[in-house]
Amino acid sequence: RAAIITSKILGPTQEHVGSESNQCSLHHFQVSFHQLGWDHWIIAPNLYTPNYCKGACPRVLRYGLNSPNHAIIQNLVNELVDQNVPQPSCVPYKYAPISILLVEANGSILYKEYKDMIAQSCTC
Amino acid sequence: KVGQPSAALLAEAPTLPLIQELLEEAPGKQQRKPQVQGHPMRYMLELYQRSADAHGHPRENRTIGATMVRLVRPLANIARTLRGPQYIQTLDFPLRPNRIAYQLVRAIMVYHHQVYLAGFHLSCHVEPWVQKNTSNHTLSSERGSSKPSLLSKAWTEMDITQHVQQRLWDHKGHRVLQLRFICQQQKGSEGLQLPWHDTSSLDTAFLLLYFNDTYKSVQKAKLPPRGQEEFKKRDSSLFLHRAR
Repeated sequence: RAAIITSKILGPTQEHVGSESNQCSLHHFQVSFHQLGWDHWIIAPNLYTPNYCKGACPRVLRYGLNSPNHAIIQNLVNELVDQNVPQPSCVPYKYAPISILLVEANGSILYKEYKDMIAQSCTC
Repeated sequence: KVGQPSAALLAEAPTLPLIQELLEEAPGKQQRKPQVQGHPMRYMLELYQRSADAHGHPRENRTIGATMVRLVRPLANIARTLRGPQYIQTLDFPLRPNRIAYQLVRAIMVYHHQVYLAGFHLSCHVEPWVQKNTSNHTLSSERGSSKPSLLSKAWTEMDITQHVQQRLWDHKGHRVLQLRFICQQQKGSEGLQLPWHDTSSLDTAFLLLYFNDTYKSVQKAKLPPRGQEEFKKRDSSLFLHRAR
């Protein structure tokens, strides 16, 4: 049965025809620091683009999704062994940092680069 | 939930450094926004614009050399006249407690070397001030190297990293960096009384502390990954086996 699943990697996948837009992908999203309740603290930038990952992970994981071996096994376990084990989730794969200028409560001004603040690509 | 304080949501995961900072350092919504304007804010905005674009993406060619820069303003200043046309202000800079994850890279004193006050031109410089005991103040012989600021020609930057690291950085508890801001009247205006007591040095001198975030290396040092420990054990047993 595993062979049936893996053979689909070679041919076109039929299972999610018509739901291409629902597949795991990066979605652009912008938020203001006012919306987060931090505009009294953060001076720059005004807007923050964290983005997010959303969508279903395909039953047969594509090469471009950068999924680890573990995700492939988890898919097989879900399908062949135990459906209580979920299919892999759609999560960020690469991140970018953001520079922030803020005023601290004591009046000091802080420039800081925060790592991993913007999702740049997704994986399953 | 738009507009609602996010502290309650964040308190659920207080171990992450970002969450800790948000909980500890973000002023409460009920607090008034700290008003910082004038030269310090302009200086930091300029530094920000050179280091990041309008969306906050750090520029690839940035020359900042650190992941965090804190501008500290002096607490108070005491103006007093010394002999002749020389004016001295003692500036107190409060230093926050050290955080293990942040390594001090540089400490820079930024000041105006030319001050125009009540129609007089003054030339100024900064010197570290070392307090040997409560009754005897001594001017330190150490002096940092001064050079014009990269950001604006009006500013001079003096590197006092060594002074801060040697004398203050490893001290625990409340620490104050004391510096003297010394101004001298330029030729032709000596002998005239300046309204120095009316001025504030808050906008003419401030301290920049540059830090690098070493959170990941600190975490690694504290908690070696399980796999790594196992590898070490296996490695040492292999070594013993070979020796045998």
